Amino acid sequence: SGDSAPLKEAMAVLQHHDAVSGTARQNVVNDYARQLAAGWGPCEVLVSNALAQLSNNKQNFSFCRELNISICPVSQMSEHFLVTVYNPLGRKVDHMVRLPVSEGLFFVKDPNDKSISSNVVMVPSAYSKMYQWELLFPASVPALGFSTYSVNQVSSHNHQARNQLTRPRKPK
Amino acid sequence: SRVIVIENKYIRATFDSGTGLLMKIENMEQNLSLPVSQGFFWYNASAGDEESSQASGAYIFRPSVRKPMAVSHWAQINLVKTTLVQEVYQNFSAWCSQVIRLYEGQRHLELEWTVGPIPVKDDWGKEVISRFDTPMKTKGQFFTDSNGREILKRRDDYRPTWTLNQTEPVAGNYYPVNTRIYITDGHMQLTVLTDRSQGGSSLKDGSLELMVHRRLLVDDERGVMEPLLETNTGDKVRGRHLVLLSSVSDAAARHRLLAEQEVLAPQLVLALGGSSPYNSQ
Repeated sequence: SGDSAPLKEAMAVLQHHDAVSGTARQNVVNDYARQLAAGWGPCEVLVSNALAQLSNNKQNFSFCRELNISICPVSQMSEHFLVTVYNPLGRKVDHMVRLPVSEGLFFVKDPNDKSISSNVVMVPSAYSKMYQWELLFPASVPALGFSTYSVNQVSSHNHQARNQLTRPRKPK
Repeated sequence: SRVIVIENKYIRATFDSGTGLLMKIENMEQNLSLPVSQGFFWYNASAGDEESSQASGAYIFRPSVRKPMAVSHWAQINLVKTTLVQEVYQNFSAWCSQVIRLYEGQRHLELEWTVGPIPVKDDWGKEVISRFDTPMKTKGQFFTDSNGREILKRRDDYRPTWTLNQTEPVAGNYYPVNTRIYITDGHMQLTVLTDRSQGGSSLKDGSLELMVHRRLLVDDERGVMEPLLETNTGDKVRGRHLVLLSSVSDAAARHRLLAEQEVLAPQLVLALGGSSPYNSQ
């Protein structure tokens, strides 16, 4: 079962001005980070249970804590995965989802199983140690609700088949 | 061409292709255009001087000179344009880079900066800022928020509740920024939203700066008993500034809604395909 108390505890401790502005001794700052990270785990279980209950679908959900540095094993290693976007605001929001992926073509479908536009963007090597590919697609999420999008990577032979189809018949 | 442009139907950002730096922001919806030069600078942290032994440290910001040094006067850039996003990657130095993004349908520029590890081999502590310079006539005033709610007017070398004898021309004009800082000339407004608490100021007309990272070499004798000198993964920081150019009448609605969306941002949860039906019974 999940539990949000450890994270609440950590957030309460981190109201201290040293935590807000990072002006404590190194070992204290490290301990603040440790408390926060320890609070995440039980919360992720809580969110997974809530999503399973609300979507009537039990999945092995995973949370990518290092998205801001383009690390997310599930989206980088899988050819098919689901992305659930939760909106804590009391109004609908449009949000550009950005996920690190392996090179290739992707199909994204919205909660109504309709294909939506998506891009794969190459991140220049100067900005990140090795070439990175990021999948972008626009998500629309209801107030205090969530939307689930499905992502499928077009496998390479399909990709060639697709190319054949789109290649012009007459030689240029 | 001399310039590089990224745009969507609302906003256009123009870059000088010679320096790779941002040089103008336009709000096409409201027909506003503002020359904006944005770059990274660093203050040389004081270790104490003849005026005062006070050093810059965890609790104290005290630059040794008023004028910060530029990290670089130019950036090596990469331009990426797709249907959903247009972005310029700027590489200022081995320890300072940024991506300026404009997503389809969005009315703000997203500046994702990555700073660190700040080099200190020259034995100088450094306090790094992102600074926006414009020709706006702001009469020595700027505005910062207080915990994301009340907006407070700030004035050069002035305190509303007592007669200030300004002894620190830079640090004495720095204020806490929890969610936003802005400057206005009464006609248009340049607002910068932050994704965390930072120090910020406007030290000359039309200018706006936010401190993004610090690396100091001496303690400030205020109780921590060690310099602010991260040696672990905390020595590199990545964050975002959201930049809005709008009319004064329209600005509050824009930055208040955007700040809410920044603080209560959508959360992503992934799952591999294949699930089993589940109900509480």
